[in-house]
Amino acid sequence: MFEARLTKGELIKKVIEALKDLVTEANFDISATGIQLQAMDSSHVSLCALQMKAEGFDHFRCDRSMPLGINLSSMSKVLKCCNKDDIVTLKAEDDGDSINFMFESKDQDKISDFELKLMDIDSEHFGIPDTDYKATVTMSASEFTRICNDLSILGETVAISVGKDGVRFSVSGEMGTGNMTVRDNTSSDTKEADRVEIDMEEPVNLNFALRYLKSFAKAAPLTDRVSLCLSRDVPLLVKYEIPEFGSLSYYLAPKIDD
Amino acid sequence: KQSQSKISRFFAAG
Repeated sequence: MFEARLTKGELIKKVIEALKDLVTEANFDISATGIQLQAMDSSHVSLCALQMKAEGFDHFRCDRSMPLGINLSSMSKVLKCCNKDDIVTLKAEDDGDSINFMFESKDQDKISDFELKLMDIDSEHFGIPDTDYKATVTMSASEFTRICNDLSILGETVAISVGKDGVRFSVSGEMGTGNMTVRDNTSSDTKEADRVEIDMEEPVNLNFALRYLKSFAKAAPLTDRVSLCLSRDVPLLVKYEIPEFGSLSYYLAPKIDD
Repeated sequence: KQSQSKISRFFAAG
């Protein structure tokens, strides 16, 4: 028996909104420690890794570890019926072929339940190595969204370079070119939300497809901050930590010289 | 000229 109850049900809704553009169906691996998901986009360019800790839920019970294969677009449709302040309960039997969603309004005056059929999904699992990244930038999640959306007007590929002057996002396309540089401002009186922290061991310059970054940026409603971790010739890690709940990480393969 | 690499190139299947 699996049962998880979350007062801040909206978090589940936001997590699915942040995944469904990239992943159509995925296994939610449930165990006594929580819920994990790892899935690639259909082009196998990026990898999403979700972790939701059991302690992050108001109630969490999982008697047997198992994968719950779910179509994310169906799940997103069901979650449209969940209101902002609703309490969400997820339930599945050990040998069942469905997952149950229950949405309760805060005042307990409306209760909805939905059942979704589970799917058998053959998913490839990757071992993600612990990487000692050469540069880490932590900034406002909404500011990162803004940069990705604004720069995509000009081109498809962004060059991200971290140097002593800050982190520069550059795009060039048929219309022209654009650069946005964000500087470390931890020494000034910047308010917490707008802080930019740049931790650089050595300069890094890598190219990435903007459309994936724009999809990753859909996770911004989950939290205030995002971290970008870069090293030469390895995937970019874009990590959204969700306080007391878990994290949503995205890995994006760089563009490489032929 | 640049091309898009795949994520499996970097992570071992496990």
